[in-house]
Amino acid sequence: KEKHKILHRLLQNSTSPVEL
Amino acid sequence: HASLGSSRNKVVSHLLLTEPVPLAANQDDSTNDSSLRTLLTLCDLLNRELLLLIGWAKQIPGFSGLSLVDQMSLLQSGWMEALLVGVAWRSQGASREELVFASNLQLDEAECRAAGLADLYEALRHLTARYESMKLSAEEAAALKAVALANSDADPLDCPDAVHRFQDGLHEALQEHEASRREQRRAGRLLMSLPLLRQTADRAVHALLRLHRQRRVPLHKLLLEMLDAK
Repeated sequence: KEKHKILHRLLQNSTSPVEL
Repeated sequence: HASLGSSRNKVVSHLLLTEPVPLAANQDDSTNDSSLRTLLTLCDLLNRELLLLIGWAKQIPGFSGLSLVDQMSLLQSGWMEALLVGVAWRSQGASREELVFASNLQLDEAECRAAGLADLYEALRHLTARYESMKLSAEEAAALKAVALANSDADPLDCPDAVHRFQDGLHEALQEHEASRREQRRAGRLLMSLPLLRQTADRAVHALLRLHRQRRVPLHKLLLEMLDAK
């Protein structure tokens, strides 16, 4: 999971829209 | 987006309604090499599409109920398939058999070959022709994207039962959508396109890795992370 931290962060951040 | 919410199936309508607005390519101007410029423009578009796909996946009914580990696994396995459904859908009926990556990034065979993407061109045109012959609708494309993610054969799964329920829900939605249009057999025909979609996505992933390693095309961190998971 540590290796895939961007995806992890994007999925965890469920309330705010995905930032570009 | 002309037919927003036109399905009688709520899940399919929802998938289409939440579908991101198509992105435009940002033309790269960092180099005079036109084929490298094409590749850099394409990789930037791919990265932004991937971000939107992750946001969209969270809105697929049932996806957010899966464990975080399974959400990650499905996206890591199925992201390219989901993105290529969009490219093939947009490329239906394109003039000169172009691949429509964005309205302002349409590449024909010669342009793809010059950029070192001849293999990918061939594979994606094959996929596009399959959907073109079926006249794939916007609803079906959205449903197929969700099905491709759900069916991405990630292994091992954290909670296989939950993933199976997620798959069943999408499968039923697609069946109901087609049944409501009296096109009972289309759901099966769409599912039968999944092996070709998987094969095409594998070729796209290999093409990206090859460009990165051999031509040193720089890739965004998120793309690298997703490729690394393959």
